[in-house]
Amino acid sequence: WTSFAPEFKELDENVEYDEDEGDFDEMDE
Amino acid sequence: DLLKFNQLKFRKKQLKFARSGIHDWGLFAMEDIAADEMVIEYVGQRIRPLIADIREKQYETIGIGSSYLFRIDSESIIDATKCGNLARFINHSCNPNCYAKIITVDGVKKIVIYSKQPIAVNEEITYDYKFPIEEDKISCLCGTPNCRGTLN
Amino acid sequence: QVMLALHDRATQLKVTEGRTAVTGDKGYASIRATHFVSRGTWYYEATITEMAENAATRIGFAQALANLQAPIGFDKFGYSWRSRKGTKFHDSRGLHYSDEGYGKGDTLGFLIHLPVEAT
Repeated sequence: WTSFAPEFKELDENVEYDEDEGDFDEMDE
Repeated sequence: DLLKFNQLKFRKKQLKFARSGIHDWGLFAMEDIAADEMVIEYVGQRIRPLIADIREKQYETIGIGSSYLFRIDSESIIDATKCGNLARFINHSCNPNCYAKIITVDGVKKIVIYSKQPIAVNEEITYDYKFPIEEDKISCLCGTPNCRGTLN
Repeated sequence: QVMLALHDRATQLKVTEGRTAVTGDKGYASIRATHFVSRGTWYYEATITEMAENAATRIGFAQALANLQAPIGFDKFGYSWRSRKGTKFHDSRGLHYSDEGYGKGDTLGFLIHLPVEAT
């Protein structure tokens, strides 16, 4: 199944997403 | 729940990723599973709801059709789009043999897929996605007699 | 006395005893003040007392509908000035505003000019 979803990273546990400062921005100078 | 979850952690259910009659690929049981057993945890990246909204728009623009975003509660969502486990491949059915339930382990909420009824070897694992009602409908392909026609 | 509102903030933000300072961590979250204005010209100041290395602030003016689980300036209901690069934000769009950002020890001023006859 990795060929079906090549960039998919397999996890055993949920991981917390560490937000990026620009996550909320559509356009940043 | 806790006991069942720990059992699941020590001895995962034998599941197989294979061609599905419902849609592309799916997850199939490789062992008999009794009713109300924990089948698999829906694992992914835990994010805030607003981040999930922003990502949903981004996923739509890059053409990721199906949604792997699963709401745990008003504060967090599990996104299995880019990382997670096999649970992300479980197909929807309007007449499923499993159901999803939120359990709390050590104070942390998790999504677990339970068997609704006995599941035989090679039977496809399905659950009702319970997508919120939306204007843009996604056709349901489950093909079961009482199919609702759309996922949302 | 204008203070930071305990009742009008993203709950993950920590407000000090005197309710004049706020600390956040991880993703952006916002807080509003206890007083709002709807007409005339108003000005306030804010001082950055601490700024961790990869931290940032976006400070400005927000209407009541601005989403507090996001930085001010994420939606149409707010206007903010970012500590990194001095960018101003409104409706998720960051435009150049000051040549450099701001940080620990800086005292910032924010002025809003509203029509006197605001409805």
